[in-house]
Amino acid sequence: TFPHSPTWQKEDVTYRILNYTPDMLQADVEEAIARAFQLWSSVTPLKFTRVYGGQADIMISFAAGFHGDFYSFDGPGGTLAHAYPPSSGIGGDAHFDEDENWTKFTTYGGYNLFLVAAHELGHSLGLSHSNVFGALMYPIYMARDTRDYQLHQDDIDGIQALYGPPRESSTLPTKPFPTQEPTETIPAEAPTQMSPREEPTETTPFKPPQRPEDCDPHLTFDAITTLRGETLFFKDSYVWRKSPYFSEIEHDTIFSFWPSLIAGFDAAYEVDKRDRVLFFKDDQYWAVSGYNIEPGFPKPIHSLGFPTSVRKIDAAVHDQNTKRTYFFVGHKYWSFNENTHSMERGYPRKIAADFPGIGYPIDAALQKNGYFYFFRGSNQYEVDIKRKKLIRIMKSNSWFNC
Amino acid sequence: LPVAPKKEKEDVQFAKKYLENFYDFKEEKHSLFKAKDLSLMADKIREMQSFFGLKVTGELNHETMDMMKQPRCGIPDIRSYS
Repeated sequence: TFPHSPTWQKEDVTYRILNYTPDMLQADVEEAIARAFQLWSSVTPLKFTRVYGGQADIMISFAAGFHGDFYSFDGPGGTLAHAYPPSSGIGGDAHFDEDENWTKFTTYGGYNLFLVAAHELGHSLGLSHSNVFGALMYPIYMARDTRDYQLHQDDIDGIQALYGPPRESSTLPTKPFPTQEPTETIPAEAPTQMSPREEPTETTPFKPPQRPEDCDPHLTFDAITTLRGETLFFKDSYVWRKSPYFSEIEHDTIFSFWPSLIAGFDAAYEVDKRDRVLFFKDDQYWAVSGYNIEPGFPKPIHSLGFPTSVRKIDAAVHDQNTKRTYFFVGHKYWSFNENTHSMERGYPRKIAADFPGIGYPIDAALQKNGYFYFFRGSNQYEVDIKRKKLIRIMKSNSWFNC
Repeated sequence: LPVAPKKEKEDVQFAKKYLENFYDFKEEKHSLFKAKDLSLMADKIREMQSFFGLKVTGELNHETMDMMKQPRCGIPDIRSYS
């Protein structure tokens, strides 16, 4: 928090949007701001009401260069925005540098207004900067997917230290916020606008799903890949990292490696000769080299040659010897030639026809030491690559020295 | 070398401005004691490196410069508004 921990001494806080950036539609600006407020109202007793005239507690504006306070903006890049801690006058106000390119998308061609606004409004409510990498209040802008965006526990701890947790009667489950209403109070308190699913319920502050224990016999994986000699196991936002150089399993998060990738991969595989790992989620895929996401991604999976009926990949594994990658979707699999960058003729084929004994759908697949390992539920199936013969069945977490 | 390369000079100026904005670094414009300034700046660099979890060296290395050049919020990390 800021020195002396300034806060709003009330729960109903007003805001006003003084002007708009020409980079975005007005409705998109309003949506980004409202979503940003909703992040904070979902974990506190605070309510935010938009006003259209007069003085509001939090005045929001876009401006370039010198703009009437002692903190002029600096042109494109550098400082993107700033906001003042709660107090009267300029206190609480949030200023956005108009020299930036604001966008509602998560791209490398602009700055996502929702992400920046959410951060600045944290200041408007009394939070200072966090040194926890990955927290919203970390001072550096990091592009990331904003669908289903949730506050980091560090942000929640900070804001609840100032305002406490939400009151039971005034909390709502996360829901899309209204964009069309002329006025919006967040959280929305209009039961008539809610579907039965969206009725107020008792909620606790968001906590990401906990990482399962390494030796949990029910442990399953979303995706698995090798990466520069190591093996990475993915489940939700968590990564288990098995290195040939260290005996211990390292625990990480996807965010710590690739902040802009969306957690919950469907599939992953490495083309080691190109130092490239591909991650699949829904109908998109990303290529990374080490920590860097290659430009031009995400791309639609259909650009690999899948028919449009394929909406997501269950698992993928690359055979280093044949330079083929097998993609598993439901009860079928495709073969992709990494040399020609095209799907091979004669596919898809039935998994059961070529890999007898393996059920479907396959959760994840790994190639290691001349074997394929197919993961399904808490089991894995070791298959001889050349003979495509099932060798043995093991628990999924046999890699973790359990 | 008696003269610092132009790029290095620019980096130092950039870093000074960054530390002034976000870490309450104040260069004494007419100070006769340049060594004192450098020591203060190194302290501020250490503070900044520590905040971001970088290797704390007090030196303006590539890693530190890269971090300083990231797009960011204009609120100071350590100092408060004046």
